[in-house]
Amino acid sequence: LERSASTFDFASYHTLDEIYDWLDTLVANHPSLVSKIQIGESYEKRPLYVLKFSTGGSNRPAIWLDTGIHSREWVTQATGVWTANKLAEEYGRDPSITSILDSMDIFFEIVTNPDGYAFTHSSNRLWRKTRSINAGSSCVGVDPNRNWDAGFGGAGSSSSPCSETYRGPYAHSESEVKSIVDFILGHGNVKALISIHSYSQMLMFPYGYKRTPAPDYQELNELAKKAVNDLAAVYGTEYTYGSIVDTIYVASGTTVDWAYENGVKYSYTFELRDTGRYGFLLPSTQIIPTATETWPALLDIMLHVQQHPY
Amino acid sequence: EQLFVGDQVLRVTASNEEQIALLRALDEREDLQVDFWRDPTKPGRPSDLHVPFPSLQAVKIFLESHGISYSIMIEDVQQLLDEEKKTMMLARG
Repeated sequence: LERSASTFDFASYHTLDEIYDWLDTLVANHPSLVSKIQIGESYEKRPLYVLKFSTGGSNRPAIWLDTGIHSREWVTQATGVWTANKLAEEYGRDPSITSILDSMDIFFEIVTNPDGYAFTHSSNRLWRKTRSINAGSSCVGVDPNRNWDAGFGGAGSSSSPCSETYRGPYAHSESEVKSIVDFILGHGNVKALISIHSYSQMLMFPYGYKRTPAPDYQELNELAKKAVNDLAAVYGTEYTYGSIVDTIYVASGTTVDWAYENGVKYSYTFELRDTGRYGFLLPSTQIIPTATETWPALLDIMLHVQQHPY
Repeated sequence: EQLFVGDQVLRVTASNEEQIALLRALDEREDLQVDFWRDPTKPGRPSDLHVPFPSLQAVKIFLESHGISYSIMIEDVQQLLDEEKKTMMLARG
């Protein structure tokens, strides 16, 4: 059968196998723009795939996007699929995305926690963590968004393996996290990282583990303000924004704090929309509206990164 | 497959820091097996609490006895999951 993106239903939730098959479809449909690379293996030996959007060049400045590090946030992975397709479709059509991709690469990990995601489809729809076994405990999994080496072990993460925010035995103990760390540090030219979650309508930036404002606070805050305004212009969805610690609470060991402390200035985390009724069980009819409104905000950040080299 | 029959998600709004501390203490109670989908952060800002069916009565009594206001965001988690599964199967078809 000929592979085609036109037969894929972006308005439906999909299993891990379906999404992984679709990655190949996207690559097949856009061979000169998109490639698939494997950056590692999950705890249960599933491949960790990243889509690379590149128009050429060597080790160009890059933007990292990830979705689905918390497996139960299904609208996040679904938004990732839609967004990756949009990136491919709009190159050569939309001047902004064309300009970005003519000078930068984009790396996109759509299912950042594949073991957890597969588990949400087979055994426990509300699973959040990885699936690694914890020595000495009957409780499984580590919160991969508390496992990064940025204030690791501090407040806002748990030392109990049974907690949903269990940080793990040591920083980067989870292969899902370590693989990203190795990739980004190995690349050496990643200028932005955007980690996408759901569901409380927020756009946040460092720090999460300490109350000290980030040195780039003002610029990050202004850019966040623009992004959420442009997001709201689509359907009127209102986001709050600010540093993680100001917006929600102290959270140690998070992705964006690690990225920022490792030289990625433009580090943001999204919390996608909340209809106020469904939480992680957002109906699939909400996928495309969610992705559609998120797109201009993502574009704002990516354009700003391109226009403010450092 | 784990089922969530009768589980509810409560939208809880703490009105002061003391109530937030009480909610955090609730999270520490391993016997209740509650799961904050959205953590308590600031007074007036809602948090969402997934409560397994066997703990519902105890959690509601706890909230009411401390004057913490709440509403039911999801009446029956399993019912929503069944609908989600049905929608996925229809989409595949």
